[in-house]
Amino acid sequence: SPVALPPFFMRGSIIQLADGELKRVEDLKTEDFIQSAEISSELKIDSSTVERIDSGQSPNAVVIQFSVGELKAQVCVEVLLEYPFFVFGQGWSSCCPDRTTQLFELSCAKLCVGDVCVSLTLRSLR
Amino acid sequence: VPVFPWHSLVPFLAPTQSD
Repeated sequence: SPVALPPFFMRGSIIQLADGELKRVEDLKTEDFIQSAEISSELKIDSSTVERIDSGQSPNAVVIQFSVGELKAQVCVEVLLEYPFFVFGQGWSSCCPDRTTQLFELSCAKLCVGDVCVSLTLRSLR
Repeated sequence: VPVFPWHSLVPFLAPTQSD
């Protein structure tokens, strides 16, 4: 059976930003991620561009290929159709926004090839 | 009410291992 989605995508979930501010998941903006990453000692924000979206191993899964960061590292992730990603300047987006809205009451746009998602990498240790 | 850290919302993108 498919892996359950984490509970924090449910509308109304309380998210703590890096500066301690609390926001609901549906109210998060691109700047919240950028500012939180700026003051994080461990995490660095990166942009991941959606290059391909293919069917996954099960009917309710998709394989999303991203091009990550300046080096354009190719990364594939298999997630449930309703898994939301945060797109720069747009907000939550999933491959099946209707399902995300139905399951999590989280308004979503359709995730498309070319969308640039917020992703995180570890800051390199010196 | 549970409070979740902001970074839990963003998937860490690590290279996929071949099966």
